[in-house]
Amino acid sequence: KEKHKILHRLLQDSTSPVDL
Amino acid sequence: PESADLRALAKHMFESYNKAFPITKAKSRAIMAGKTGDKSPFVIYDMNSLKAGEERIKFKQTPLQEQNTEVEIRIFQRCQFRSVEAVREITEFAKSIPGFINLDLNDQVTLLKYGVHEVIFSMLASLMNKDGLLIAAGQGFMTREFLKSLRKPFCDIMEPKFEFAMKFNGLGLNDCDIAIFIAVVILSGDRPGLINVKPIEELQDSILQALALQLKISHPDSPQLFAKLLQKMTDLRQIVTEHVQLLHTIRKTEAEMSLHPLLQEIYKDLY
Repeated sequence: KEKHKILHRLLQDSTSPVDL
Repeated sequence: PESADLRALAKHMFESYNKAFPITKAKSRAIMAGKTGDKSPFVIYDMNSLKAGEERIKFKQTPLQEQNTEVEIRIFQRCQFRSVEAVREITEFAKSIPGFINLDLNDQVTLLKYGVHEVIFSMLASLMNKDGLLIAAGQGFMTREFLKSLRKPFCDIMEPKFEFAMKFNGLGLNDCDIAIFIAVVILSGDRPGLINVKPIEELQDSILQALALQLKISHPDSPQLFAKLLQKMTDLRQIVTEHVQLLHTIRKTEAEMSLHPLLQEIYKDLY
């Protein structure tokens, strides 16, 4: 889970910023 | 499922595609044909037009320390920003596939990890013709020759995508066909590390039926289109494998290059 934490976050809330 | 259900599924996927992706094939073709009434895209074909384009085009993100960095690195960074945006858009689209969010969360991650680049390269074809590609939501058009003229290894990034795009565009798909196709790609039950394959294959199966029916209706004169399109899935895997290898090289040789954390997550242990 730690390995893909941004993907996890996007799946659960895609409106959260990805810090572009 | 009954054909009415399959048509409803196709319509649903087309609607979520339009919602998730700001630039469709129809829009892109209209821009390239100069039929939108907007300004025509600013053409970038050499270093001078690149400089002018960078001032004229309103990019969504302006990376820091841009001025001093080398052209190749700047272009590559913009590709990265666009890819990160695309991953977010594709995630939204995936979540709209009926049943996707009920899959095991780790499997959802795996499907996206392996699927996003195949989707990106399928959809990139919509922005390409044999001479170049639309950039910055259609504000610019970068020529294929210019991309080929960049220094090694950057000149090798886009050419295989153009070659794929020319073959893919030859199938003459419309946006609705593409919408269902990318859902099929995402729901591939043979990705490494999947925990629960069966529900994924069941979802993919109904989307495949929707795709077969959609192609039959929208391309009655090409009975082989469904089979031809499924063959493209193999080409897509090949392109992604080569892309990942090239990125490994770039990361080793280009000290200045940083890779966005989301892309790092996706590329890590991919192939």
